[in-house]
Amino acid sequence: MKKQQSISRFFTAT
Amino acid sequence: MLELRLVQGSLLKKVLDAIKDLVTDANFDCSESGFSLQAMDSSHVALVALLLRSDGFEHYRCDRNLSMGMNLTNMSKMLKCAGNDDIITIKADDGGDSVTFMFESPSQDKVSDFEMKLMDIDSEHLGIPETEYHAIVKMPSAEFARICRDLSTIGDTVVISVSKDGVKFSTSGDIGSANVVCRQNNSVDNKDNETVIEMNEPVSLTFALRYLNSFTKATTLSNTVTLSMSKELPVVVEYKIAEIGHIRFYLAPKIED
Repeated sequence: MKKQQSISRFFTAT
Repeated sequence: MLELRLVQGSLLKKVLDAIKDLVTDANFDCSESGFSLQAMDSSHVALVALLLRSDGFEHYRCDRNLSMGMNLTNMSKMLKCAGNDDIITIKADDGGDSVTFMFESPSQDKVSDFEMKLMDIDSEHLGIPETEYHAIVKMPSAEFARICRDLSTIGDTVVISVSKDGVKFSTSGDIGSANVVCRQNNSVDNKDNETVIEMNEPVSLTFALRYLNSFTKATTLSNTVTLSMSKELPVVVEYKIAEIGHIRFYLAPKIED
C-alpha cells in the first residue's frame, strides 16, 4: 500500500 | 511604502484563479527582487511557489521587505472586479493593516480602488534545495490538463513514468484502468506543441490526481508545462508566467510503506 507523503518531509524549514 | 504596477493585470487574476482553491491564506512577500508567495495546502501534501520578478512590473517600489498576509478567496473576489485589460497597482504602507488594489482601464477613463484587510498568518517558510532531476518533461499545458482530467474519471492516483519511450500516465479504479503515453515530438511550426523529454534515468512516481488537477488551473498562464521528477521526491509542476516569473507546484509522492 502506497502512503501519501507530507511535502514538509522533503524540505527544511528556514 | 509599496507600489507595484502591473500593466498586464490579467496575469494576477489568473494567478489567483490558479492557487485560491489549493491555498486559503498566504503571505505575499515583497522584496527588491520581486513579489512572491510560498504556501502549503491545508493537508501539507502540496506546496505552491509563485514569483513575479520586479523587472516584470512597469513600476516597482518596495522600500523595505514586506510580508502581507492575505485571504486568497477575498483577494480573488477583489481581483475579479478588475477588467481583463486593466492595469493593476498593488499599494501598501509599511506596517499598515490593509492593501489597496487599484484598477485602471486601458483608456484611463475608469479608475477603481479596492482596499482589503490584511491578516496575520503564521506560516513556515520551507527551503527548497536545488535538485538534479532524473527526468524533465516539457509538454503542452492543455494536453497535461486533459490527461489529468481524463484519468481522474477512472482513478484517484496516477503513476507517471518516464522512460526512453516517452512519458506514461497510468491509473486504475473500480471500472477499469487507463494508460496515456506521450512520445517526444518536435513541432516545426510551434514550439508550444512540442513534447520534449530530457531523461538521465527512468523514473516512476505515484501521485494523487486531485492535486494535479488543481495545479492545472494554472493552464491559462502558459502554453507549456514542465514536470521535473526524481525517484521518491516531489514532482515539480511549473508554469512560466510570460516575461515576469513562474508558478511552481510541488507535490509529495505516494510511497510504499
